[in-house]
Amino acid sequence: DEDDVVHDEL
Amino acid sequence: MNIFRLSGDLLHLASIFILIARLHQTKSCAGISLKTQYLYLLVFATRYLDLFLGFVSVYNTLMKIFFLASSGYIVYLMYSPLKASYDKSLDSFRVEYIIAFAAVVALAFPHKYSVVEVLWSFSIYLESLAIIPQLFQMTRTGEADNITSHYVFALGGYRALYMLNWFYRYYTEDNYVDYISWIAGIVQTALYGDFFYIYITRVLKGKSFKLP
Repeated sequence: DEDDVVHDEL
Repeated sequence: MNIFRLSGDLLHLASIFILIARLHQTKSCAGISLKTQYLYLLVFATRYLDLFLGFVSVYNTLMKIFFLASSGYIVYLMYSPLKASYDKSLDSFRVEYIIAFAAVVALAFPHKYSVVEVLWSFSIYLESLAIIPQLFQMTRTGEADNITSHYVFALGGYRALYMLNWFYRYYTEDNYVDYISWIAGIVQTALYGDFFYIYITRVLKGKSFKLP
């Protein structure tokens, strides 16, 4: 869903 | 990706290679905190659950697999082949406090209440404190061999570079801020303060790491 948090760092 | 984050990741990678080389060369884990290594394994295991949930990039996936595998390997080395050189009495910091603290903060302030997000927050807070048993042991014995100092320096430097990365991202990505990463990153970098000072004033000048 739109509220998903994206963690693109390691 | 930017130069600060890439440098930080590479320094993190380097720290692990330094530690594995140190364990292999000396065939001893004296001076290394097994508790800190256990905590890093727990950090990666709780943060990289998202390997199964989403894809960011090949770089991201490969690094995650490497961090998980290498931390498992280090714990294995210290637990099994090098066990005889491990002095439990020097590695006496009570990690239960660190784990409990990270768990409470993660439950209180996650980005979102889902299992994955709470575990992610837990891993970020846990990582910021995971070096404490290692620093505690170095303070207790008052010294460290040079390669162990390089290891701890690379580990501290990695999160300091990440802070530059967050500054950079704030200005280049429309005020991008991840407050959990920021708070934990500041705590983590601050913990290294005394260590950095001794490292720069002694180890870089060719002397050994010894507390005054």
